[in-house]
Amino acid sequence: DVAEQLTPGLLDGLEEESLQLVSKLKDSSSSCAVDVSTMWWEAAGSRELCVVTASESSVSLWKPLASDRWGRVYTWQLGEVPVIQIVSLPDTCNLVCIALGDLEIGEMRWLLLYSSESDSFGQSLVKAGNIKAVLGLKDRRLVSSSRTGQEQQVEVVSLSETGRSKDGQTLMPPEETVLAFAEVEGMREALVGTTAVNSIVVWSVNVKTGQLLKKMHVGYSYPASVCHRAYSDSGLLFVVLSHPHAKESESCGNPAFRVIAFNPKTARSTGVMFSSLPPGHAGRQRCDGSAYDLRYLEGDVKDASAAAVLTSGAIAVWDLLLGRCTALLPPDPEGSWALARWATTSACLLAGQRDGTVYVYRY
Amino acid sequence: CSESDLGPISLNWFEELSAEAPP
Repeated sequence: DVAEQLTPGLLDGLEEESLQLVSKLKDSSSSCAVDVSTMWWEAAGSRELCVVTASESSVSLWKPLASDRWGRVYTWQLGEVPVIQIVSLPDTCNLVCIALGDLEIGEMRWLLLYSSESDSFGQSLVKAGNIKAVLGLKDRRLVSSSRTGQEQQVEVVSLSETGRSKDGQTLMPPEETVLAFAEVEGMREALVGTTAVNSIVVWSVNVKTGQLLKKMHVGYSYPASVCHRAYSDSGLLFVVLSHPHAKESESCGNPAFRVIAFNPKTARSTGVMFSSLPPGHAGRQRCDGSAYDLRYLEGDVKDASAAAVLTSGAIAVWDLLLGRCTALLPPDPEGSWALARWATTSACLLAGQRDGTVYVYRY
Repeated sequence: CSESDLGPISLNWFEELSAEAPP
């Protein structure tokens, strides 16, 4: 219901320069696209980066063919509970997790896998419960936060090669609900999370302990912060956050993405760089003539690149180190963009539309 | 970032916090 008019502005020409359309995946059977991701797929001795698409009731695996085309390898049909999220496992082959739930919050995690020994595709339950957040970690592990009444459980589960839950380790939970996780890059035992009251929590995750090392406040002026990425450098912990309430015209006060440097020893922090919504989109109108603010809907971060779907139906891409928007995909004449995800390797953006069509862009 | 803004910085913050935290 949005009449989209992109006003000529600062971003003219950037989309052609920075994003090149490589190919298109069209799932004719898909009812409504929910999520898209990438995963490593190994069969007959060859390892390829494949695309995973999810609708509410099924998950499909696509492998690259010649001439930038994609072929559907397999479709898992799921039960009555809708799919709400694909949870990919970094550095893991032939395994992908799916979050299912009736509301926006997942209730169960199922594991979809392929066994080369039996040449069969399967699925099994990893965890059930009122799960608030989940992230796939390196070394075939999953971390999740869940609530039972007033009790919060934060747990890391290791998976076997056959996809079964092997070991579980409980991390010390903070009082407030953890809504997102990020691995600290290069530190296998360090994990961070963002909470419902805008805190950053740091854990030590090893075979012996799940200690909560530090809780640091992000600041109330940046509500609903979601951590996407964390790394340690020169004694500081750098965290990339998105702010889902970000909107246009609040460029300094409410950016879409921020890089914050924390000193974990003192819990003090300072903003390093912020990335605001792209300019030149003022005066937006719905078909009924009412005005609306351009807002951030959902996004993804890979290395120093961020991408987000905006309420205008466009996808914006930022260089987080420069703090500026570097590309803009306007809404397609056939429909608005609904999903923006980075591939796990290479500078590749997956842009999804609600009808299940996924466009692969080289960035 | 200066040390005066953020307080004393340690390159071994993770190990030091792990040793200080309750088990």
